[in-house]
Amino acid sequence: DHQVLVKDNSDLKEAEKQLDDLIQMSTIQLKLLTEDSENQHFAYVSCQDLRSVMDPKQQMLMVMKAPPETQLQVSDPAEAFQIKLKSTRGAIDVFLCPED
Amino acid sequence: AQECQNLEMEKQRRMERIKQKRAQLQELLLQQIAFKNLVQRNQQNEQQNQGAPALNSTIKLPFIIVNTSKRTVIDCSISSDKFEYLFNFDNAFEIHDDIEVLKRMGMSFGLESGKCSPEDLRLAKSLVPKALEGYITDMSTGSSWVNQGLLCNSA
Amino acid sequence: RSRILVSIGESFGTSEKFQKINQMVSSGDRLLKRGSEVSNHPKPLKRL
Repeated sequence: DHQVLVKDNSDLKEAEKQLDDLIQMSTIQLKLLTEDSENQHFAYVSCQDLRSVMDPKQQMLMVMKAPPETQLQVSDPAEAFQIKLKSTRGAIDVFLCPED
Repeated sequence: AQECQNLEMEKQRRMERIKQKRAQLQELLLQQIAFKNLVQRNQQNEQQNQGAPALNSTIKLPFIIVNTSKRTVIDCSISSDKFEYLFNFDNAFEIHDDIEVLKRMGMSFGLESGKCSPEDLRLAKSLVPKALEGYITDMSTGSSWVNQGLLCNSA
Repeated sequence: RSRILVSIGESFGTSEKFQKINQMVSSGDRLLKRGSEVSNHPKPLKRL
């Protein structure tokens, strides 16, 4: 049993290291992908897209675009249903998704 | 016996960590697929329509959405420089980020729910590095971590 | 008293935090609704 457990832990250690490397590689890839200027030009959704994910008859949908590091604070619902946005690096834009 | 017990506990801890890291890697791959799929779709649309859609009809990533019932009354205060907003709702609301919207738009081919057609699986695999295709296959079949052994087939 | 603080404005990476927020808000909503239901019902009269 001891030998089997030692072998298992050694295999698991190798597997975990492999996963760490793959996670790091994929994180860098995703960052490069989203920061590429050509991709940024085509990285948008339309109002129709937004309406396709929410039923506009039942739901009101607000879209918030904020600069990096904007703080979003949600209060304790026992006190109030409250959302606070605070930016330090530029204006925040909030849009209401039109029904049609 | 004591040492075997310690090794067994270390093995369980490691397996739990591997399970979490595998889920993290699959989420990263989903985001990569959804983003690339969105970019490709918009490129094709712009080619077909000979130009970009009207600026006020699109929202660029990154963004977040807040949705609530239409009956909700929202009291909104905005600072003059638009650096601060305060929203008070009289009803519950939900907050989602852009990747969640892309998933609901189908940009990740339904991989997150393990429902992916063979054609979509082929498309999804074409959007990630070859070495990681095995993870996409595992996601498409919704296969759990255990019955795949320690890692997916290819890796 | 803020329950959850999230940094936004970057691409991807915040899904999990929003799931926590949505669970917290919807559970808070249920509590509020249950509270209002209870207050609506007349309190049962005490028996002698």
